[in-house]
Amino acid sequence: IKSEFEKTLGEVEKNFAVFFKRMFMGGEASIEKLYDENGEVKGIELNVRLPGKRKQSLPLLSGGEKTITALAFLFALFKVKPSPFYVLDEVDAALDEDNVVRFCELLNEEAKTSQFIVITHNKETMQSANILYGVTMEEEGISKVVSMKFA
Amino acid sequence: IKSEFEKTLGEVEKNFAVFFKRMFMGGEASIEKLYDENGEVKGIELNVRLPGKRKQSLPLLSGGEKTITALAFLFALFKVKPSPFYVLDEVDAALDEDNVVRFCELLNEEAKTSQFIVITHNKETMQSANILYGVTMEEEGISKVVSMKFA
Amino acid sequence: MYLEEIELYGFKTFVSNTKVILSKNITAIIGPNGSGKSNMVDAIRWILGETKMTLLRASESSDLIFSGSNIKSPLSVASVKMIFNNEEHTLPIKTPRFIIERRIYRNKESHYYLNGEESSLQSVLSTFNSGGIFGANFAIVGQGRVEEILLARPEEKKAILDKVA
Amino acid sequence: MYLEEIELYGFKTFVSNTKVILSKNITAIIGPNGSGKSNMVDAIRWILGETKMTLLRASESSDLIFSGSNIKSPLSVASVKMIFNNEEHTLPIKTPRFIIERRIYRNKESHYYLNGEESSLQSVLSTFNSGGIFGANFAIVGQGRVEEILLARPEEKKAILDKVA
Ligand SMILES: Nc1ncnc2c1ncn2[C@@H]1O[C@H](COP(=O)(O)OP(=O)(O)OP(=O)(O)O)[C@@H](O)[C@H]1O
Ligand SMILES: Nc1ncnc2c1ncn2[C@@H]1O[C@H](COP(=O)(O)OP(=O)(O)OP(=O)(O)O)[C@@H](O)[C@H]1O
Ligand SMILES: [Mg+2]
Ligand SMILES: [Mg+2]
Repeated sequence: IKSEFEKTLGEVEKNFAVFFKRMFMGGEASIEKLYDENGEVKGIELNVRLPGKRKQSLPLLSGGEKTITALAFLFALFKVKPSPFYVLDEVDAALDEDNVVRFCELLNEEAKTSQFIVITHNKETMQSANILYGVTMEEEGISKVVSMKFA
Repeated sequence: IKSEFEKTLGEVEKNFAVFFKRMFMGGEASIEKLYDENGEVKGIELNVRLPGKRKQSLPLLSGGEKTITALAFLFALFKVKPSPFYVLDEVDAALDEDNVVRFCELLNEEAKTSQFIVITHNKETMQSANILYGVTMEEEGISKVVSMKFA
Repeated sequence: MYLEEIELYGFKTFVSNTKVILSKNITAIIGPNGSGKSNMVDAIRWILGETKMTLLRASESSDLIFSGSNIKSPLSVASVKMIFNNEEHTLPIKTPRFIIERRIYRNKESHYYLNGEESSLQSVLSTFNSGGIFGANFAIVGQGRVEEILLARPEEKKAILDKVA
Repeated sequence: MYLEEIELYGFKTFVSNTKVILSKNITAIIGPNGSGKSNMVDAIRWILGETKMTLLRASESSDLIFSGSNIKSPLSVASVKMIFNNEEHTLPIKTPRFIIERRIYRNKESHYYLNGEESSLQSVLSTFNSGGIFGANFAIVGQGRVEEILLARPEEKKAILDKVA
């Protein structure tokens, strides 16, 4: 009989693996349990293997690869414990064009059941939005919000 | 009679202020000395005031504003203690289009006397380069360098 | 339940009342460096109950109130409102729409209001919780912070999962 | 004095010998995520004498050697070369061109070569110093690290300036 933690971990791992494979178009991801001397779970670690490459520890990944792995894990947490809305501030900053496209597909999919507020400088991400606002500072030091696209 | 440290600090501050003003098209930047109980310099702090805004402590600045302030300070250090070459890995990631243009102007100016190797995803920065290389992974896990533009 | 609108007044660089209507799906915010995009994120974090000043990019709570510019003097109060649509009655509130407001004054007094009536932080938080909003947690990913979750030690990663379970 | 060329062999994802000729002004490197751009930066940092494995995104020095992929088995040695033009004789070396090479083997032995002859780390570093190259210092700004200098405490910022003075 599984504990609440074990059930949740299984759910998160399943989603993490799916999102990871989708963003990287291949490869594998899993979550490993670490035990203490009493056989109790004391920590978890993410294990990833990028397509064509060997399993790597997280610090050795590139900037973009880390961002994608983190997003796959975060979106897995979102799926298992949904919030009505999420706020993502420039999470696409390290992604190349192809990866931004895949990120937007993931975003569009999850946005069917949750609201997303995303800050971005990226044209592809902007185009995924149903509503687009531009923030400017015409008057020095004062923000002004302008609606640029309305659903 | 000024110590070596005082002379160097003066030089760095002068360049920091110039680069800062150029990148932000206004505002002010200076370097403040912090003293201990014996009247000895124990630390330095950067003071900045963006155009139209009031003086702000560094943590309150935006992502792009922090990048520009850091680049102004780094380039001031470069100017005072020149190295034959510099390597900048995606330092333009947080900059909006207008700020990338100004960063490239600074880069072009300093590149007259030093070599720069820049990693970037930004089209404007790419166009500033005399030599452009593309790195790809056709064969899984293996990097291949292709010359895309030669001086 | 969904978030219909956010209103900001006096919060950081949002000097006059600013209304932002949100999409049920994806709302994107763009603009030049330093224009106020992340300040809006700080406002959302703050109204959800954030207390860590570093996550709000402030050294003390009065830093959240507009501190003046070349042409405008500082303000004395900051207010952030969230207007929720509750037509599906996900939350134990009778009205089809409800407004949560948080205000802060220069003397650092912070107040919450639920549909205009003063409310305590606890009751606001429990209202949020019943709607599935659990403080800022990991639902808000700050600028430059997306990779942070990977840096967490195994014990910290487990702690995150404990919160989800 | 200027850097004419970098050559990589067996270093991280650079399996076969890779020659990169550099501009006297600006050389830009582009490419998809994970293709090897920052690995090239790590190579430069490493040949300049970097010892902190974290700055090289490795847990131990053997991580710097190509560890294999789906279709290729691991290599046993990594080499990085820097070819400098010294026609203005900035450095106390007679040849108009000089090559610095650093190699590492699986047993973690690391060797330096100056124009093909084995050389110690100290003499390579002092050669660099006379040419104005002071280890990686702040001349190499790693990915995600540009704002780091602002986070330094006042004492640390002063220490940076002491190194420059
Ligand atoms: N209380 C305040 N009063 C006035 N100005 C403030 C206050 N707090 C922060 N600011 C200013 O807000 C600006 C930061 O805005 P913000 O972080 O929202 O920018 P941004 O649009 O996210 O930019 P970027 O694209 O660079 O991330 C800074 O210039 C800062 O000085
Ligand atoms: N010793 C090694 N053997 C094989 N592959 C390695 C080795 N060390 C690192 N790698 C791989 O190199 C890749 C990282 O490359 P790098 O950091 O250069 O990418 P990048 O081009 O800078 O990407 P980004 O744009 O995302 O920053 C990782 O996938 C990592 O697994
Ligand atoms: Mg921002
Ligand atoms: Mg990189």
